[in-house]
Amino acid sequence: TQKFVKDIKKQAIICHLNDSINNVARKIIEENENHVAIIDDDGILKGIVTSFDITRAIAENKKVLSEIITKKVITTTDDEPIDIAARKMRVNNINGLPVIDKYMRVIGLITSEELLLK
Amino acid sequence: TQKFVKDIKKQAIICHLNDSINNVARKIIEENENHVAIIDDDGILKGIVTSFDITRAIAENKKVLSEIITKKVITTTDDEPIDIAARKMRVNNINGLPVIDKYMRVIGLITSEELLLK
Ligand SMILES: C[S@@+](CC[C@H](N)C(=O)[O-])C[C@H]1O[C@@H](n2cnc3c(N)ncnc32)[C@H](O)[C@@H]1O
Ligand SMILES: C[S@@+](CC[C@H](N)C(=O)[O-])C[C@H]1O[C@@H](n2cnc3c(N)ncnc32)[C@H](O)[C@@H]1O
Repeated sequence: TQKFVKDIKKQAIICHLNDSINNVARKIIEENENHVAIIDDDGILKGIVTSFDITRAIAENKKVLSEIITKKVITTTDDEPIDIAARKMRVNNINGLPVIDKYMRVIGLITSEELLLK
Repeated sequence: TQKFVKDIKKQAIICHLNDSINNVARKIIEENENHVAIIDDDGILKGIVTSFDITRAIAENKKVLSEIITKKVITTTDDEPIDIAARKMRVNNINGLPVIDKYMRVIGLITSEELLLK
C-alpha cells in the first residue's frame, strides 16, 4: 500500500534563482506542472514558484524572478506519511510540496493530485 | 457528513469572455484562487482559465483571453458525490471543477483542496 511520500512522489521541476520569469513560465508549460523548485548554485532549495506567482507577475507588473518567488517553502520528506503531507497542503492552502533530503536538496515533488483518492 | 459537492463547494470566481488577460490575472491574485469560470452575456459557462493558462500567455506570448481559455470544461453539479468529483480531477489532471446548474450557469467551484482529507 502507498502510505509514504516516497511511494507517490514524482520528479521535481527545478530552476535556478537567476532564471528569468519567462524561462520558468516555459518550463511550467513544457512539463505541464504548476510547481517549480528554485535552487542556488549548491543545489539547495531557496524558494518555490507556481503559476500563481507567474500570474502575480502579470497582475503586478513584476519583472524579476526574485520578486515573485516564495522563500519560506513548506516541504516534505520521503518518510512522511501521506496524510501528514495532505494536511500540510490543506492548512496552508497550497497544492504542492517539494520533497527534500537532509541537506535541503530537492529530490522530488508531491502534489494534491497524487493525494486525491488515496 | 459531507458527501456531496454542494456540501463543500465554494463561491466561483467569474469573468467575461471579453475580459483582458490582465484583468483575469488581477482577479486570480485578489481572490487567491487559481480557477476562473468564463461566461458569456447570458451568464452561460463558456470556458475556464487558470493561472496555468495565464502562465502559457507569458510562455507563448499570447495577448487575448480567448487564445488561452479552455473551452471544453469539465464540470460538476451540486448533487454529485465528492468521490466522483475527485476522480474527475484526478483522471483529467486538473485541480478545480466549476459547479453548474441545469442551465449551465455557474453556481460554485470545487477544488482539490476541499477534497483533501475528505
Ligand atoms: C497560497 S496559494 C493560493 C492559491 C492556490 N491555493 C494555490 O495553490 O496556488 C499561492 C501561493 O502559495 C505558494 N506556495 C505553493 N506551494 C508552496 C509551498 N510548498 N511552500 C510555500 N509556498 C507555497 C506559491 O508560491 C503562491 O505564492
Ligand atoms: C491539464 S492542467 C495541468 C496542470 C495542473 N495539473 C493544473 O491543474 O493546472 C492545466 C489545464 O487544465 C485546464 N483546466 C483546469 N480545470 C479545468 C476544468 N475543470 N475543465 C477543463 N479544463 C480545465 C486549464 O485551463 C489548463 O489549461
